[in-house]
This record gives sequence, C-alpha cells and structure tokens, in this order.
Amino acid sequence: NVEPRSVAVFPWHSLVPFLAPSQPD
Amino acid sequence: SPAAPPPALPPYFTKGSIIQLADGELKKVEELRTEDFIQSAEISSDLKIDSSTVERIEDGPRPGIALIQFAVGEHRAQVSVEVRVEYPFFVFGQGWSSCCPDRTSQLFDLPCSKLSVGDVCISLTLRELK
Repeated sequence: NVEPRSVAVFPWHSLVPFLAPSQPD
Repeated sequence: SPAAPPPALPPYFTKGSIIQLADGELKKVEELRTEDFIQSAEISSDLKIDSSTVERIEDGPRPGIALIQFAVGEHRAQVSVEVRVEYPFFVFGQGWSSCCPDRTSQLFDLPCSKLSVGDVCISLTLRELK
C-alpha cells in the first residue's frame, strides 16, 4: 500500500524578492 | 542592540519543490526559466517585474551574511538587502545565482551560479492601482 502524501505547492512569487524602494513621504 | 538571527531558510528553494505559475502550471524550482516569471507577472493583476542590477556585494555584519546593493527598476533606486550567502536570486537569462553557489547547492541541491556585480536579477513590485 502506498499512503497518499500531500505535496507542498508554492506560488511563483514566493521565490522572487520584493525590492521596492521606500517611497518618500 | 543584540544581533537579530539570520532570516530562516525558505523551503521552496530545495530541488524538486513544486512551484505554481500564475496560469496554474506546475514546475519544479530547478526547471524555472526567465519566461516563467515574466509570463506569470503579465497575468498577475497586482505584481510587476522589475530589473534589479547588482551594484555591490559586501560581507554582512555576521558570518554567512552578505549585504547586496541593487539598482531597482527604471529609476535605478538604490536598495540594500541583507541575506544569507546561500540565498538564491534569479538572474535574467541565467537562472539561480547566489553569493555562495557551493553552499546553495549543498543546502538545497539547487544548481546555482555565482552572483556577481552587474547581474540583473528578477524582482517584484506591486503595480500601482489606478
């Protein structure tokens, strides 16, 4: 018997850093 | 003030991790291509891809930490980030790259190149809502 295994799925944007500069007030 | 612990290593850079693109397609992290990110951002209503050029790489305040300075977007805004040396960035047309590719390969089993000054990395910003 093979037990079902849940596989994590990650959204593509998790892998990309947000490098937005801070906005001046 | 005491030094903050280094940021935790995310699980999704491990070879074989399943990544879902914006159109629903599933790919392994090591199979991602530049086009996958560009097309996913095009579909996305709130995310925009920026080109972030590596301008400087320095040792960080603690061992194993690097300080990377980027010029982000068309205005080349200066942004510095503190990351573990094994943290991979996706370089346009090249793929995963880190300050210490040997360590990235060791920890994640992820094929990785050396991140260098002049490399253009994929980064994200939020689209301005009209």
